[in-house]
Amino acid sequence: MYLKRISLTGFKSFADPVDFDFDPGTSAIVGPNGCGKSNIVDAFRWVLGERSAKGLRGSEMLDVIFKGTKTRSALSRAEVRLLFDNDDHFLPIEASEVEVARILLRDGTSEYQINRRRCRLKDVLAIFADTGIGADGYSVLGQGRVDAFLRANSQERRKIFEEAA
Amino acid sequence: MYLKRISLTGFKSFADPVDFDFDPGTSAIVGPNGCGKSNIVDAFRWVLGERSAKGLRGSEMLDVIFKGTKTRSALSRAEVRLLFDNDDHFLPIEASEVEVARILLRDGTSEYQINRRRCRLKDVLAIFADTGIGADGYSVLGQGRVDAFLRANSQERRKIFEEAA
Amino acid sequence: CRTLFTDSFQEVRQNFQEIFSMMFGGGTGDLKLEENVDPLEAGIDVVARPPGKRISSLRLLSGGERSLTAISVIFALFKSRPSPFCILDEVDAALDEKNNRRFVRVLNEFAKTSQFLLITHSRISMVEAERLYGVTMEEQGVSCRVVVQIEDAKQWGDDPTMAVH
Amino acid sequence: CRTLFTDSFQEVRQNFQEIFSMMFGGGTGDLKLEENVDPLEAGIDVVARPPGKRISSLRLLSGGERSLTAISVIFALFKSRPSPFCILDEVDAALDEKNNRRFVRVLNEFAKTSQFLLITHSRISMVEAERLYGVTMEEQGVSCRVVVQIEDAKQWGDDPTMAVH
Ligand SMILES: Nc1ncnc2c1ncn2[C@@H]1O[C@H](COP(=O)(O)OP(=O)(O)OP(=O)(O)O)[C@@H](O)[C@H]1O
Ligand SMILES: Nc1ncnc2c1ncn2[C@@H]1O[C@H](COP(=O)(O)OP(=O)(O)OP(=O)(O)O)[C@@H](O)[C@H]1O
Ligand SMILES: [Mg+2]
Ligand SMILES: [Mg+2]
Repeated sequence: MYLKRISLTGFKSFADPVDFDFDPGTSAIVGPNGCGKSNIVDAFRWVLGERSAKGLRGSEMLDVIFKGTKTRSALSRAEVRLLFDNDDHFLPIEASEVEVARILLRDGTSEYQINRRRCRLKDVLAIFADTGIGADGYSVLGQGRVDAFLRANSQERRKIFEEAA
Repeated sequence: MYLKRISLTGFKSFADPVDFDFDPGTSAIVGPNGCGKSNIVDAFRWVLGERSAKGLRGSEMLDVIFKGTKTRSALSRAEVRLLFDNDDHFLPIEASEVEVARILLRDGTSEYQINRRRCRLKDVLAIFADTGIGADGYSVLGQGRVDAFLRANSQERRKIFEEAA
Repeated sequence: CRTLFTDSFQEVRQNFQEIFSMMFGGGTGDLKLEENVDPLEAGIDVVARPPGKRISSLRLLSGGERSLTAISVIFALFKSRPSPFCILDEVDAALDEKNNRRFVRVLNEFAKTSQFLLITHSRISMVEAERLYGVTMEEQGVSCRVVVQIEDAKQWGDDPTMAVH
Repeated sequence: CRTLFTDSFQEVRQNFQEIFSMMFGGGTGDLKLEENVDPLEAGIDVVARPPGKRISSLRLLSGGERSLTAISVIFALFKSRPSPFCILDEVDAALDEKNNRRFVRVLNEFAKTSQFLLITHSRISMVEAERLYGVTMEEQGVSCRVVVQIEDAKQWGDDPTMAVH
């Protein structure tokens, strides 16, 4: 099971549709400051159910929709899709590919999808339960967060530990 | 007025006496992780009156004395000297060179010196008052502290501003 | 329940000891449960002793040493509870070249069983990736994807448009 | 007292606007007093708009953009209230090459009137220094000084002993 593709449209600085295709091996994303690399990380966590705007560096959830630039107007819709290869049936879904998607409109309406069928957040969370993959999973280490475990006090570390293992 | 030299003996990882001589121009200090670069910054702030062990990354002030290694025993004394060129009499001292020093012994006794004469901390603080130079001055930006102004709330920023300007 | 936690804790602890020595090229790392407290309540303390140095508080560690220690904890958790997927956003920012190379070597071990997505500015980390994507903003404020060759990545900072294929 | 603060605030604000544009190669930065509050009590807000982007909260900025904004604030304060001396410890850690070069260019302007001590891993920042010191640990756990040539600094990470003269 591996992440095959992430597709972003209207999410933060990704006004135009952009796809990133991956292999099972290691991939690196590079580029200048402020060009959108960490926004891809935010997108990943957003699709997997991140509910805190602050957790996505925003003040409200609508902040994830492309806000426009000097030369382009804001969009009214943000969409992110994750495509997983599920040949080994690691995910509890009867399909060799699993696509998870999340859509948010500027009027506030939002939607989750699994393989193009509308579903609820809890359905998405259920797929990834206990895999370590998720908005809060230990499998996403955000920028500036590397030494979070060290900065925490010993009780907080216990919590982190229990959630991870 | 410029910093001519910083001398460290027994301060943190600087077990042996080490001098760094400077010109009025820009100097850079480089080296591998953990080799002592930020310790030099700590030393500078320590001589100028830093009283918080936490502010020097320690748990108690005695943490600044060389603790020993596998092959070397701990020392019982830490000493740091700063030598300033004062030809333009920027500092309110009748001397073309001003040396400020601080010494700490493992039994806890400590001493400040100005031009090799014992003095009190307040005498040291008096020299540098209103120059921006000091343990808390805005003229030392510590590692990981660069965006402190941004992370602060608007009231805290006001405080920082008032102290600096 | 107590056994479950203590067993998994011991396992992660063992992993941490091994991985720490790999990351630092020596030294000793340890995870300890708070003493004299019920194991079900005890907090977790981290002990980090880089090669040749004496044990002291986490705070005294350098920026790069903290990063390496934290990364070792993540990998120790990861080894006990592998996730098929992991995103690391600029975790190598504080590492010097030598430590960066060691980090990459350890990462490659884990990459045999998990898919990693690295966001990085470091040439050393990028070179190891099997797939390299560039993100840039050809139109101001709008992110787009570019295919990058390592040679382009080296000149990236100076002129992102050079990397466009 | 109110005039004193407001005057110095306006001055720093003006400096920030200029320096921000220099650092980012465009865009607009501003410092604002909290509205509808007595200027003697008002907090300070920072507005940062990188070139081509729309104004949004500080939190949405990228790691490198935050560093540049924060450095611009420091320099803005510095310009109004120059200190003869300033230490910067790894403030360039999050900057890509292009921003690193801009930072150095702005630094060189300020270096005409103040003495800077830079602690850095960045080749771009080191190259500008008129004097370059290396710190390393030939004996484990004990810091010592080495004279460094830029060429050595490039291989530094791989073998600190190569830089010893
Ligand atoms: N809703 C939005 N609409 C348009 N732009 C946005 C939106 N949200 C965030 N941005 C922009 O995205 C940029 C941040 O991108 P990101 O954090 O991904 O940068 P980065 O590539 O990780 O850079 P660094 O290397 O500095 O960490 C900011 O300039 C921000 O203004
Ligand atoms: N009292 C002491 N005795 C001996 N060693 C000490 C003492 N205090 C701190 N150290 C050691 O100094 C090292 C930290 O050095 P410092 O923070 O200056 O590194 P650095 O060169 O800034 O590295 P980086 O590039 O990673 O930031 C730590 O390994 C710490 O163990
Ligand atoms: Mg980023
Ligand atoms: Mg340091």
